[in-house]
Amino acid sequence: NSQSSVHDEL
Amino acid sequence: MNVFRLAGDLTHLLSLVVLLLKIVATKSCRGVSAKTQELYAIVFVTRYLDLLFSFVSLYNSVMKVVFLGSAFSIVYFMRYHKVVRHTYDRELDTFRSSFLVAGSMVLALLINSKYTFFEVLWTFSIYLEAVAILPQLVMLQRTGNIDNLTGNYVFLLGMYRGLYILNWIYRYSTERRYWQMIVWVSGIIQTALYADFFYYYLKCWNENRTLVIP
Repeated sequence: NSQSSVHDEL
Repeated sequence: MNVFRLAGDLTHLLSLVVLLLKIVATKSCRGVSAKTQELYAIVFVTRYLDLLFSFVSLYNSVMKVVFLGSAFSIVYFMRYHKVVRHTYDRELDTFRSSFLVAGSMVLALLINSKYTFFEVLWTFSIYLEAVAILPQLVMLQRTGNIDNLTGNYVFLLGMYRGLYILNWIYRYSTERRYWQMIVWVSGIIQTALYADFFYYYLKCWNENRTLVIP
């Protein structure tokens, strides 16, 4: 697992 | 988007409406920490820089603009409005918030998932949001009777954080490759900071008396 690169939360 | 995330965002929005309502309707910001509000303004600016180059959804973009606008409106009222600024309890709002900013920046430089300008600033905003409520919580302890709107504002903020944890649990169990350790750890610490407040809020609510944090 890796940190999601998309910041899709506020 | 799931129901926990939506409820969390709407609770966050409602908390800002409650705070703005208190300030505009009562022409007073008594009991509200300007330091916490300024930290939130910094959090939103550094996190939502991605408005300029990344688009996720119209919903996200609109919310980001609304959060930025409300944060700056609140700071404007507390610092510059000709009536409201005189109601700010400067002597009760003495938390050294600059330490929170410096500590979050150092941590963001040390622990991040990608060492780029925007990613470090985004990580900084996550760390700073986790502790931004501290000046407000300390101020509540020093304020005698806390008015309903201020108490409800902090309660709604805490609810928003709790709902985000449920959102992460939901996403982790339904999405593949969903993993964001920095956000989770910061968010759990942030929510834990509200535990004491929640205890007294519910206790006073249950006993039907004015909120006082001993």
